[in-house]
Amino acid sequence: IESTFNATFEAVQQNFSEVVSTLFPGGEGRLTLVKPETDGADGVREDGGGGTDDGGGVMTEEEEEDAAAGISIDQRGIEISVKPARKTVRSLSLFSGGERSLVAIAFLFAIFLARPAPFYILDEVEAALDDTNIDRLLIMLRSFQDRTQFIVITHQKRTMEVADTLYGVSMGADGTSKILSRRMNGDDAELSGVETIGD
Amino acid sequence: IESTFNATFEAVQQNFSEVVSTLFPGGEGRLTLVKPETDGADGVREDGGGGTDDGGGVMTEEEEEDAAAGISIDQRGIEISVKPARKTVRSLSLFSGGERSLVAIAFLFAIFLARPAPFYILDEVEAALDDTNIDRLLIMLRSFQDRTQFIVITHQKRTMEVADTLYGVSMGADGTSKILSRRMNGDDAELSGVETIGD
Amino acid sequence: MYLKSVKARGFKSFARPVEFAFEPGITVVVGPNGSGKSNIADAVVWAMGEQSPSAVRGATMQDVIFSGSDQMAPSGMAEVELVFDNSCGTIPLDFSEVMISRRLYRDGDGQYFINKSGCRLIDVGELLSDAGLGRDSHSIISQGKVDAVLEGRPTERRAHIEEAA
Amino acid sequence: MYLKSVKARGFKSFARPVEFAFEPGITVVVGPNGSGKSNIADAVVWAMGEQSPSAVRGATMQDVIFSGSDQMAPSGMAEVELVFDNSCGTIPLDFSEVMISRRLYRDGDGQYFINKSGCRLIDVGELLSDAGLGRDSHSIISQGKVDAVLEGRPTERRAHIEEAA
Ligand SMILES: Nc1ncnc2c1ncn2[C@@H]1O[C@H](COP(=O)(O)OP(=O)(O)OP(=O)(O)O)[C@@H](O)[C@H]1O
Ligand SMILES: Nc1ncnc2c1ncn2[C@@H]1O[C@H](COP(=O)(O)OP(=O)(O)OP(=O)(O)O)[C@@H](O)[C@H]1O
Ligand SMILES: [Mg+2]
Ligand SMILES: [Mg+2]
Repeated sequence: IESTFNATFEAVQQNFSEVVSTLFPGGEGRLTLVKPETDGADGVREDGGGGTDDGGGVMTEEEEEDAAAGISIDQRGIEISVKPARKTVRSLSLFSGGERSLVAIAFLFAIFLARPAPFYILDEVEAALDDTNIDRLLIMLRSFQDRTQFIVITHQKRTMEVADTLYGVSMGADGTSKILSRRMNGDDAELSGVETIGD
Repeated sequence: IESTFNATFEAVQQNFSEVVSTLFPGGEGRLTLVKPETDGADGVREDGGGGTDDGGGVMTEEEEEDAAAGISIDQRGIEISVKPARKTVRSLSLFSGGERSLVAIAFLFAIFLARPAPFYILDEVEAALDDTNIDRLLIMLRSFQDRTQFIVITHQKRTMEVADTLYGVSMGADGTSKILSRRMNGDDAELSGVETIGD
Repeated sequence: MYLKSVKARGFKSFARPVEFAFEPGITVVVGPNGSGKSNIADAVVWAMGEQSPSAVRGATMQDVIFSGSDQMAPSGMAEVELVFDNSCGTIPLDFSEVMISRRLYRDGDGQYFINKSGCRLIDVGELLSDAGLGRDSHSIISQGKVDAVLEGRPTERRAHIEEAA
Repeated sequence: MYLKSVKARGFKSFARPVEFAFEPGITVVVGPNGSGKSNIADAVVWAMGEQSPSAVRGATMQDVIFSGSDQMAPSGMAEVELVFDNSCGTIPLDFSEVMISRRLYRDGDGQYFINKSGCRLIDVGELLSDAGLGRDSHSIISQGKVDAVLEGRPTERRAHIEEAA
């Protein structure tokens, strides 16, 4: 299990840096394994190095070997560090709402690229993103669509553009949800018992 | 202080019902004073009556009088109950993201209408709202603008429509924020040292 | 391996039976606030065996049963059925489609089924694990929860990678 | 009574001095992700005397001091100045404009000013209270926090009304 984790983590590490450079053009991102927090705090106060969210400091090569020798490595946590273009590295808590969403999405996609799950459901993950960043996210999603299935819930028109299949849901006059329409690759398929849009 | 609270609460109660009927057309909303939770839980598990978020049950008239007589009333909490059109009353946790935002906004506006603060800052409060609900929110904001000052932070174009004054901010090439432009009631005022939009 | 269809009946706002058919690639679900979009995600999470009511926004698990509207009486049971395409053989069963279903009655009684045959929660968990879907549904990002991975401790983030590994 | 202007210097991403002039009515602030919009709200909350770094998204209060960019060195001090229009006389001072300022230095040393004259935090609190602005800034709804009033216990919601009352 341990070596599986390490192998996976290395792949995720690599992917994270690549995804961050796509979602934050001109920026850089890094994942690091760190000692678990010892003080029981959520780690925020141990932010020694700047540019990281929290976590008890980065292990050196020697420390890693010591750990391998005797101390349990699999207690180490994952520290996320991102430097957007032109900005210096700082605590993730100070990042803007949209920036935080992008970092979280980059982490998720980094794992996906290493070990794809059969499907992903994303519910309004782009709520905090401006149009430019939504476009970057959608281009990325599109590049993944041969590898895995994505079900994307949104109320944004822009996101509808990348759909292979588009479902509309609606609250009916009887107070229950119904499928209003389904469109696949340009064909509209109206379902039976459907009222016109804009009821 | 106690009677001030009660007088204020009654006004807020009234306003809440009115604001909910505007933000949830065909719906109803109600605020109730309830006994504080005794079990130390966050109140969710005491949801006896349905259609409310949580809280330890509604006090009857008699109980209110008993409380007035001897027990401290000012420990009572505020229970929020909303019934959207066509739906039955249920726990707020089951409401959709957009519905929850609207309920929270209704609560805030109900207090504002009773005792306006000199200014309000709203930072992306409409993130979960669809266009129809954003419009309802904006119509409401417009109706308030003679009474109080609103500073509304958004990345949505629709929200920009109600601005008396519009500020654009931007991250400069030097990694610091600058004011890109300011428009008041249709006049554009470009500020010195400003680069063109889309730098 | 992909999710082929989701059927729901008596589940949250889906009082009447609905069926969503999904294809490989990108499916986008749109609709107004409160129309039922996130309820689809809840249905999938729930059918996969979720044990915590708060993960589907309820206080008790019965909260997922359609509780009635102005025009319609509450349901007595919630049922969700997921069909997975298994033509790649990812799940070690000799079926090209694998169906997982879950039912819950008002009295709290509940059942799980694999290919319509009653089973235990643990059987569902093992099957999903074979399919590459962890029990903690790390592949389902709920509304408002995208930041959650940043807020946990560094050690909590490990779980995401451990599940994938 | 309204907020007439906000000046910031060395505060978060506002390294160079900026000034926002506000009018009664509705001001809308737009800009791309990470441009500094929410930092304006933080500046107002901070200048009003906020004592908790997490309320302005920091781990320590020094987190609000501009910490540098690729092209610019970190600042040694953060300063924010708010000017309130007082022509209605809501604040019992004989001025038609009332200015509140706050400074913080890297070493943690900080100061408050009313009309450019040094004062204590408690003086700022009293002045704001006269102005109808509670210390807990219930009139500032931070990004992602609109639902917060629904998540608290019923007794926590009281505070919103008590502050307004
Ligand atoms: N047990 C239940 N019975 C009936 N209706 C329910 C039940 N549980 C939830 N609902 C209703 O389902 C609706 C929520 O649907 P959902 O969260 O899927 O909306 P949504 O389409 O995601 O909206 P949004 O865009 O605002 O996120 C709510 O109106 C809620 O009252
Ligand atoms: N002390 C600091 N020094 C320099 N920059 C800082 C400091 N604190 C925060 N920042 C930067 O300010 C930016 C955040 O700005 P802000 O939160 O105001 O963005 P925003 O315009 O609200 O974006 P969004 O639309 O995504 O919410 C971040 O990029 C962050 O790195
Ligand atoms: Mg939703
Ligand atoms: Mg922001």
